[in-house]
Amino acid sequence: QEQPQGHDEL
Amino acid sequence: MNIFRLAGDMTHLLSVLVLLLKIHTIKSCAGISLKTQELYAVVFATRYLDIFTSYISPYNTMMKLIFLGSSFSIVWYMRYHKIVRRSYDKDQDTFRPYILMLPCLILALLINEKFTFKEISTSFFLFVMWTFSLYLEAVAILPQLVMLQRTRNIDNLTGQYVFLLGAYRALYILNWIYRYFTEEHFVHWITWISGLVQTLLYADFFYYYFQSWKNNVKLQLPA
Repeated sequence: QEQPQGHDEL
Repeated sequence: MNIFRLAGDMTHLLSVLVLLLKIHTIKSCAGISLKTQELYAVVFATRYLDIFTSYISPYNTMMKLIFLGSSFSIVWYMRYHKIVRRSYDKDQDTFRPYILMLPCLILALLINEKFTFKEISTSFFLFVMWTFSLYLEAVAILPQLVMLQRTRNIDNLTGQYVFLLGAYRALYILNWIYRYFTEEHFVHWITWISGLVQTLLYADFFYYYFQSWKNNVKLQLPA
């Protein structure tokens, strides 16, 4: 699931 | 992890710690907008819903816990701490959070071409919460900026808090640019826009903050 803000970003 | 993102995370961490330290040491929240702090608690709560389900790294989990813990404890201090709450100037903090939250929620529901409404699943719910938290974060500082305009006096800790908060998002935009060119990783165009809007909202504050720093005078915001 791709997040709107990078998956590893806070 | 790149230097822009690390610097952004550290700046963000510093901003909440500066605020928490201020409130904890001088037991006062004069000039701080509770509405903005509540909005930030909502931003973190809706963005880190997957904190226990999707593990990225110790750093990621630790930072999420720190952001959640600090934002909720700031709200607790300002609402319930018997000394701090007395210094909260509620009739200067009149911005209604719902006029910010509702448009963000509607926007989050409308703009996600990934899903159609038929697949109401947890990932749909999470995606809507992520985008909602992104939009909300972009505008969450508004009550605080309005309050600063009103009270006109801005003590330097509050000024540093707002400055660090703006700087963190500007660094994140550099991080997105960096990742775009190096890792073939790109964030949603919506993320670009909400990040830019957020940074631009701080732009005029930055201008006055820089002027006051350059002329070494107390920071005064025009009415």
